[in-house]
Amino acid sequence: EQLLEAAKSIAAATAALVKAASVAQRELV
Amino acid sequence: MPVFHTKTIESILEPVAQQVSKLVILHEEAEDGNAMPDLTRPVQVVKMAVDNLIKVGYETINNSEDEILKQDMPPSLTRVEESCMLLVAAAEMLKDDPLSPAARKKLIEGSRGILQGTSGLLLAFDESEVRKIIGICKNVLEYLDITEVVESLEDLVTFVKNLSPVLTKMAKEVDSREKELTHQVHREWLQRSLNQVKQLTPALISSIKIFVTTKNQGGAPLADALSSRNYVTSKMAEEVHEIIRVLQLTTYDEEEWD
Repeated sequence: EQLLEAAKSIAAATAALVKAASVAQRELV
Repeated sequence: MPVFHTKTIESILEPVAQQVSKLVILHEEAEDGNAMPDLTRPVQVVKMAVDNLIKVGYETINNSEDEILKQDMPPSLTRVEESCMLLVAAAEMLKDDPLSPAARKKLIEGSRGILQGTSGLLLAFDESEVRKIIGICKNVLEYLDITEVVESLEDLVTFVKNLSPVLTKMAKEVDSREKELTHQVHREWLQRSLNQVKQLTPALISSIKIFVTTKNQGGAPLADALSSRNYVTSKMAEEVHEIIRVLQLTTYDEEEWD
């Protein structure tokens, strides 16, 4: 199902983005 | 208690939900924050994925005959689209000021919004899939209703010929749905009712056959044969109604019940 694949891509891209931001935050904590 | 009620939704959303939670916690612990890296590229990847989801989402809506899906999906797509705009804005702001608290806030709001919008979208789609299975269950109920008009062995042959594929389809769909659920209790309820339906099927055919034979031969036990047929039919219908009820349950319903 194309919709599930599209949702998977968004979830993966968002997770990668948030992880990149979290790494920067974690350096301080 | 699982947060997401199907394994597919869980596998898609759980990793991103964990990442967003971590970011929120880190943000709360370090309110002033550290300098953020340039997020333009990862945001661009998200935007491309969002653009694709919007396209596929509206195609799904346009190709569907499910009016509820057509109503439920657009708000989630809008939520995803607007949240993505927050991420784009956050990335732009961070390029100018890597310490910007406002950008950080937009980043968190945007990520959360994408998570919630995608979750809403997947739920709307999942509910639509459940409605399809319920439609098959209702088809079985319609066939059970017409046991009353089976009055000859010929009718019975036609009845069995028509009922069998619908029952098989229902069993297949409910079985795979049951395997998809994360909530163990709901899985067990579905398994139990489906097994009951499977076990009652030969009894149903046998009771109709006895009724038809008794009716054609005449005699006193007709009332017993009728009562037996009606009992098996109603028992089967009861189990199909139970399947329909459980199919519509989510983890949220269970928590509310608790």
